[in-house]
Amino acid sequence: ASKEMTEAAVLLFYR
Amino acid sequence: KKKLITNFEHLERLSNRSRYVARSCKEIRDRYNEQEDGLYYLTTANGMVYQTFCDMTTAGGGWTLVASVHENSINGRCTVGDRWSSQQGNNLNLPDGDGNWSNRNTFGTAEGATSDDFKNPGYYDIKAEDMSVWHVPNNFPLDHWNLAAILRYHTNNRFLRLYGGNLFQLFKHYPVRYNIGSCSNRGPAVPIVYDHGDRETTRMFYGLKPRKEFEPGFITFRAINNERAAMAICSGVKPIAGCNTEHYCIGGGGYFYPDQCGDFPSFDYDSLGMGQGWS
Repeated sequence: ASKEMTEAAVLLFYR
Repeated sequence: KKKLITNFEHLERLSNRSRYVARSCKEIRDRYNEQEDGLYYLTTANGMVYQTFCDMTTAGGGWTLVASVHENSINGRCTVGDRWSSQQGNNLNLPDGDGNWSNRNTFGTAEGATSDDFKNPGYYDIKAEDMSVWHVPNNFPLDHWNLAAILRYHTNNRFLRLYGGNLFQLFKHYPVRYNIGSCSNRGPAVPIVYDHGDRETTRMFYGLKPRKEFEPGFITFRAINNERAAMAICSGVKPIAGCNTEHYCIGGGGYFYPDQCGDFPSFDYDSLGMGQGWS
């Protein structure tokens, strides 16, 4: 995967 | 002097938020008409009070941050910091790994959600209908998350109603466990609405070879690869062929054959960040 992707946290939200 | 007063008033307004009583950001928005993004206190059914980030603006708002998956070391293989797979090594005898997708353990802080893994009681306590996902570059401070995100999207078909109202319940139906099934046993793939980015930018975030295996425009749960390793979420994509999901799905159980274990399992398989091969 791109470096952008691996160096970004994945934030999960609910509604 | 004017600036000092402004700052004080701002802090006073923020501290007033601790008087709200609600179980989700949507309740705060609906009940107290709060429309500003930021940190708020929430209370669980059992009365536990915790603080988290509320996105009050996206698509009408009221989105509660419940978790973040952060990669502290792409070279680590199910080591310290891999809370969303296993911190106990790549181990056939621990098929669930740390089990955090389906337990009530919590960790991290909302403010630190881009610098380390985060999970709060909302993950299992809130009865929700939809999900939103932000990919935010590591270490960005909270007030810049929205602008800094490289990808933001949400679902709008209330799919969580079908799976118990949150990921805790969804992953009871679809355990994130090694050898629980084969590639054809993946969980739901849900269409998404883009808030930043599109199908093409999503496609380009992943390697050349993975792009032939998925369709962008979805969020998918509990994918299983050729080697029977389970992954929790394929963000932005739906696997449709090939079953090499370890290169584009995150989170997982405790064992990946031969050694691709980790929160971002095999995103670094070859030529990390070069846009070639599987990486």
